[in-house]
Amino acid sequence: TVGCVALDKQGNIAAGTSTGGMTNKKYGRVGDVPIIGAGTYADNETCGVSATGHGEYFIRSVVAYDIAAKMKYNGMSLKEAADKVVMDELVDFGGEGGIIALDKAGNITMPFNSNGMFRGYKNSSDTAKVFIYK
Amino acid sequence: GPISLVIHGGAGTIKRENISPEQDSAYRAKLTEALEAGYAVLENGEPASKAVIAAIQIMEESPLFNAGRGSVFTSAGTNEMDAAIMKGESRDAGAVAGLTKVKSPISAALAVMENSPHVMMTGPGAEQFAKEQGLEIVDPSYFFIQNRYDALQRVKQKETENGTAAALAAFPDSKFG
Repeated sequence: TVGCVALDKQGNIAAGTSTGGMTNKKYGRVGDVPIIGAGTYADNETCGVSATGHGEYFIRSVVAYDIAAKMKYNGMSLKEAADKVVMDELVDFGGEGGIIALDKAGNITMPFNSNGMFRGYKNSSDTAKVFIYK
Repeated sequence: GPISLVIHGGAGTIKRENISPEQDSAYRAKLTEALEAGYAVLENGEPASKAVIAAIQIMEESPLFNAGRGSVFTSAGTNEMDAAIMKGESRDAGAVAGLTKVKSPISAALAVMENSPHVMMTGPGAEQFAKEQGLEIVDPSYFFIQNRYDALQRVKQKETENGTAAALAAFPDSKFG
């Protein structure tokens, strides 16, 4: 699975995700990627999110929207909300994977609870940074 | 305002000892290429959704990642792709599922968002819509990558040797078969 979240000069956020699914998946199986709110979500008032991992868990936890909701209704920062969902709630639930997200101020977070995640960012104050392992 | 771009190329059982230095370099180079492509769009003052498309298409066209050309195989030995995009200012969204012959699934998701009254389209209908939108349609063999096919054969071999139940017990989230 691949994904991207961007913040443009007008202050608009967009998020996208694209995937080939899961090896040996059965006919008709759909994961979280095309489920808006589970694997992909964007709201200028909170954040944009793209997820990767075991889709069924991300669907049942409505992961991407849950991060935005924690910011909107609980007043959490992007990092607090994303860590709570990915590193606590998803782990307790049994779901493995990670997310990338950014908020309207351009803050970035990339938490994952698996062994690794191919990831990277670039912003106004930093050159391109890429990471693979923990 | 400040511009910012973040990407991922998948997560999972990625261990340093299982990735050769050459593969490590290839992944980092392709991730950097995707970042630079998306960021250049933002620097030009273009919308975030366009930057998302630019970055993702770089990864869709690479066999390194499980999307587009590097997609894994279904139990039927086919490639079935899903994609979604969403805009934060309007919360417009578009998604596609079960595509087999649209070269860039993320572009199909964008077309659903921008040019249809729907949020999600699936299967042959989504592909018909993509074709009508002028998106590039390819033969499904475009998505064939040998090591992805070999991975499917290894999983099927485990099923044959141990039975589906045993395979599921060892990897309960893999939904084998």
